[in-house]
Amino acid sequence: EKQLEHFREAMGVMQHHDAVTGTEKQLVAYDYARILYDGMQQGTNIAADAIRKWRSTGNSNFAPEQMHTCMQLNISTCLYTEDKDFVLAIYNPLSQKVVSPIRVPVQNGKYNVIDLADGNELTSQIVPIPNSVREIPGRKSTSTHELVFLASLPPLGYKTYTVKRSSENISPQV
Amino acid sequence: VTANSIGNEFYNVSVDEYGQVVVEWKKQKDMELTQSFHYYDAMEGNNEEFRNRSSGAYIFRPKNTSARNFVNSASYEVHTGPLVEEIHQCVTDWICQVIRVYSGMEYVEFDWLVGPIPVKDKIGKEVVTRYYSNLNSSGEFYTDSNGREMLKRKRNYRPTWNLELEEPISGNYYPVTSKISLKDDEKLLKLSLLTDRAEGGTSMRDGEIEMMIHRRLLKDDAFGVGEALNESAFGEGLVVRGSHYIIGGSIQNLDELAVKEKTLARQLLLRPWTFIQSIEKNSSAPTP
Repeated sequence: EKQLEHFREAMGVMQHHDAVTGTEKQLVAYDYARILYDGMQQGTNIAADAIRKWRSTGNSNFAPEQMHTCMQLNISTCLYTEDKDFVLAIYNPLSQKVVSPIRVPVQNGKYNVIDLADGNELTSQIVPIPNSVREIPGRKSTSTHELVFLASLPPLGYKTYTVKRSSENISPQV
Repeated sequence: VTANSIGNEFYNVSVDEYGQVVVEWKKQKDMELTQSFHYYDAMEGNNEEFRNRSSGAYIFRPKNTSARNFVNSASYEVHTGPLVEEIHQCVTDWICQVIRVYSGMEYVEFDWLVGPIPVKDKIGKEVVTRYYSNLNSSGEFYTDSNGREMLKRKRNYRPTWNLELEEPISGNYYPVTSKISLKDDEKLLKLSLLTDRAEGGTSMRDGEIEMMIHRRLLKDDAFGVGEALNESAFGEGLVVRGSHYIIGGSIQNLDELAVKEKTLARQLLLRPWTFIQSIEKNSSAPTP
């Protein structure tokens, strides 16, 4: 409840007409960004707790302190996926099954995406991140490509996928 | 890849000699559109006079009624694969986009990147993208109302008084929270554009959807904020990245198209949440 309170307060503040339309002063805009970021971080903890409970196996691989979200995916940046193997837990907030494209920033190479529910490998694709994105002022990232795959997600549920880089097949970087 | 077009089961997308993106429907042979970027020079007025205010955070007042084009033809490259095909296009060194079609997905994604808008010429600029289709929309278009019902808009018209617009562009702009649509009642075709954020939009010509995607203005419009809409980051103007999703087809079976649009809108507005856990070296990954 206490963690959710941050998010509730942020949603309350963001209903001011200046926040909705973007007519706030610049310093206020920075403050709104701070409040939203704080709310999102707290929300991540709640969601991570929920997924950890769902994984009733008690698997310590999903301890809350080890779960992360990437708030800079809009500029194709994610510290946790750029140079490591990783597990993705993807939650579908819709009450219907969806097949959704998932895009994760990585370095050039060949990757295996495994659906942990059945152990099957999914078809995936590597697409270069355009130079225009890589050169955005202030973007700090070693990712040069995005790994794309289609996740088939149950309604109001989640699926987990492991992503591993098969180093023997790294193609030369242009 | 040397290809000059991308496609899936539903669309073929290419770039023409003028740098415009051309989208052709495969099932609906009589439907196509072109997409391009433009910008308006911002009005820099005298805020003491009511009819001569500057374009600013509160009001959109272009200096001229026609938007400027980009003279150089755009450069682009094509990337194809089993899941997604992409055209990476740059119109100038400050406007680029990725046009994307996924296998099996009935929409075209325009992932645009605009900024920093250059203002060394001391002129504020408001960047728009236009989707110009062959639909005869008869001066009418539809915009959503906070994601709820679609409201009919008619160019140069208000339902309760006789309108004489002194600002013909901004007087036809409406809020687009998530969707804007056109219909051709003769051909029975519909074109919709879904956004990933609230934007302003209009249809200044039959068959056309125009969306404003970025603004950088050097004067305050004197409506209260007391600052010009001139945000900077890292010593330069802001860079904005966002997406438009184009979907359309026949309205002979209106329910079918409506369901497709609703489903896409829900998937865009309530996207999956991705959580990441790093796998430490020398540890085994979780087993199924």
